[in-house]
Amino acid sequence: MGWAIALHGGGGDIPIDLPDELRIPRETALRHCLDLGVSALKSGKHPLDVTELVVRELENHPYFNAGKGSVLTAQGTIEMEASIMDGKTKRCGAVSGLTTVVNPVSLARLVMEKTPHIYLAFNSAEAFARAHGVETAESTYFITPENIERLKQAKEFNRVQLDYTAPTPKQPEIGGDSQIG
Amino acid sequence: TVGCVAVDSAGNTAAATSTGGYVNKMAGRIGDSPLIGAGTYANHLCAVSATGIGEYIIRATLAREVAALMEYKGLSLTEAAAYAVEQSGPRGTCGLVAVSANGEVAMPYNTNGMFRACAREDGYTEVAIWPKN
Repeated sequence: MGWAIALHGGGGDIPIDLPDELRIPRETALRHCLDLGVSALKSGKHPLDVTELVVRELENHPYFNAGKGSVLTAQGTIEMEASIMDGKTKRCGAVSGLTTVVNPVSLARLVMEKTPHIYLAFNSAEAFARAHGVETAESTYFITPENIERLKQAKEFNRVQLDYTAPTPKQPEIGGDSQIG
Repeated sequence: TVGCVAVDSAGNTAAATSTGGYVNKMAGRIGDSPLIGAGTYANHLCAVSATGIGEYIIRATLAREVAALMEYKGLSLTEAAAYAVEQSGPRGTCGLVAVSANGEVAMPYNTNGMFRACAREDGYTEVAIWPKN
């Protein structure tokens, strides 16, 4: 059937009445990232380069929960994680616990290509990023007023929120499981 | 969470996933996205990137499940992806995007929406959030 590409910007309890000012920028970003990926495939780029390119673009969009748009932990910190895998060789790379790396997916690829390992995490992953001159940013690049507000809402309702769950009044504890709506 | 899967005309596949995790999650909590076989997987048959509640996706080894259903049960990508999402846990917990080595695309989910987009060489494209109907 030839080449193909698919991408996602996260899922969850996305309200069907999502206001246009929230829906349209996300749809535009999806279409832009799709066009980017299709052009790369058509120009003969390897799928590994195509998926890294598209995920980097999605990480740079503040609308999606990754990279610049990452959400906050209960401690108000950022912990980003990513992975990448090549189907033919099954080579893969993964990182977790990143706080300053602008494009976690590219660090995951460096782990795959520059180390004998698959997964690096937290301080060592950050040190590996600096050792390889990967672009990093101050926490103010990631911790935005919007996400501070979202964390506050989540705490008020004593819940963890999946990417797009609209905050609702506090749910009764159900076995302590997170309510995502 | 964001992700992308791709296959070229030669059947080479790849998958990538990236996330900031959960709002209000415990510091130190690892989700499915960096776990190969859970949120991300690619082999000679397909490439998969998942999104949702990581704890369910990890328990279900969701991304690897799609490849295994194709390999050992001979399901098509569409059947394997739909079955894996359906079996992975309760409604409202996950979704995925996947491509097969021969250029099929699947984007099933059991939440009420998933930001998604796809394109195939035969010209089919889709950009959507909720079910198309």
